[in-house]
Amino acid sequence: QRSKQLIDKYALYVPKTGSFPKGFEVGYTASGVKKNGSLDLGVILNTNKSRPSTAAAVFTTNKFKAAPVLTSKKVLETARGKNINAIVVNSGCANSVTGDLGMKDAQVMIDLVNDKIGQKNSTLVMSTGVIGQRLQMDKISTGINKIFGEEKFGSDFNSWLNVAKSICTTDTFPKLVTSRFKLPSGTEYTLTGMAKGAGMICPNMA
Amino acid sequence: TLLGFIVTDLPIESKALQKMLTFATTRSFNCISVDGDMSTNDTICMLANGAIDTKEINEDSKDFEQVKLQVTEFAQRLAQLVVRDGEGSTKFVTVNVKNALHFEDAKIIAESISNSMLVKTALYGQDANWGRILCAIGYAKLNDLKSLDVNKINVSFIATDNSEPRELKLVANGVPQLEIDETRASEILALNDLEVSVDLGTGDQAAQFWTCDLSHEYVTINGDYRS
Repeated sequence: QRSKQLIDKYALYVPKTGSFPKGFEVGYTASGVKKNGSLDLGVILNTNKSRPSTAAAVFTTNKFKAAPVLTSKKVLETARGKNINAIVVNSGCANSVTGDLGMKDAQVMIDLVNDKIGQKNSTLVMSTGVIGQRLQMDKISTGINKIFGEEKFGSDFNSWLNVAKSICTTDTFPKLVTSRFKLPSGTEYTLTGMAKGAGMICPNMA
Repeated sequence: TLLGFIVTDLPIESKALQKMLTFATTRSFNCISVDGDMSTNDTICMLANGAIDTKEINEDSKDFEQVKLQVTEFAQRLAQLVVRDGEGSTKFVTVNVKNALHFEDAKIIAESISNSMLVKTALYGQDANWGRILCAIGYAKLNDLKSLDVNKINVSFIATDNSEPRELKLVANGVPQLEIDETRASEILALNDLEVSVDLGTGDQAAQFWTCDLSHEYVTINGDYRS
């Protein structure tokens, strides 16, 4: 027990401000999938129309790939990494090892967001939480409708931080990093990243 | 489960974007371990919307390599936060394997140390039980056995604060240091951040892995996760 030094990880590792890339907005809500009422559903939207977006991803090499992994992989392959303009993520239920019903649920999440943004094959889906339980789609659907219906999208620091919170499971702090970079040509650009994970962590993605 | 997104306003051609993300992941998210378990849902996604008015970057662009390295460094920062939040963890440990014959074997050794429950529990207990590190190196499933020469290996604990001596040698050129300075070892192991350095002396390739200690709290959290 002598190594137990309590440190305030939230204070140490969670930023208090940040600047974010142009043309992105994020939305979030507590859908009720998480039993404690915490944020558990997030959407990232590309709002830039000046040119088509591009997308890339790496996925688990676990033989039992969750429904959102298989579904997102298919979307990305069909779209050839172009015109992906939304990502919808839920926490609290991983929609993994859920068979055909789980595949349908992942597709419904995608279809709901595609409908909202008026585009086909434009959304990726991710889920995290308990394995082997079916998603409560009534709550997820209501949550997606709420995020879009109440225009909960924002591009400010708190919106980004809340999306980072909405994907957490056993995490003790949201993981949000944002940085500006300058290229030799003088072009400045921004990278913003979010991650979640605290257990079941030894990824080998490809 | 690991989930992550990286978004940018830079215009990047889709094939180039996938190459960047794959390169970055191999050196960041695929180099972390909390408990050695791979999820069914691990996903990292990257979106580039091109909101900045500049020429699209492809694999032939002069900026490609620089952006790739910036994305990699950025991904490492994000990946390290996951390890810092490892369930029940109290320590953040960098495992540096250098001078290996092959990059892949350096990574395999770093991963073997990072996943060893006995190494991780010793780190939690601040016990300089370096024999467990050697053990984990020894059973690593190397692609090329020539990557590991037990007569050339050097293993050290490295302090990450400014205290001296920074390096505490545990094995020097294959010779175990049986009378290590236990006081200094305890000082280094009491740090929240520390480093395990492995110099294989068989080549010039290097790999890094980031891991954490394993505590009682990990069992408490995972004994009733579903409820």
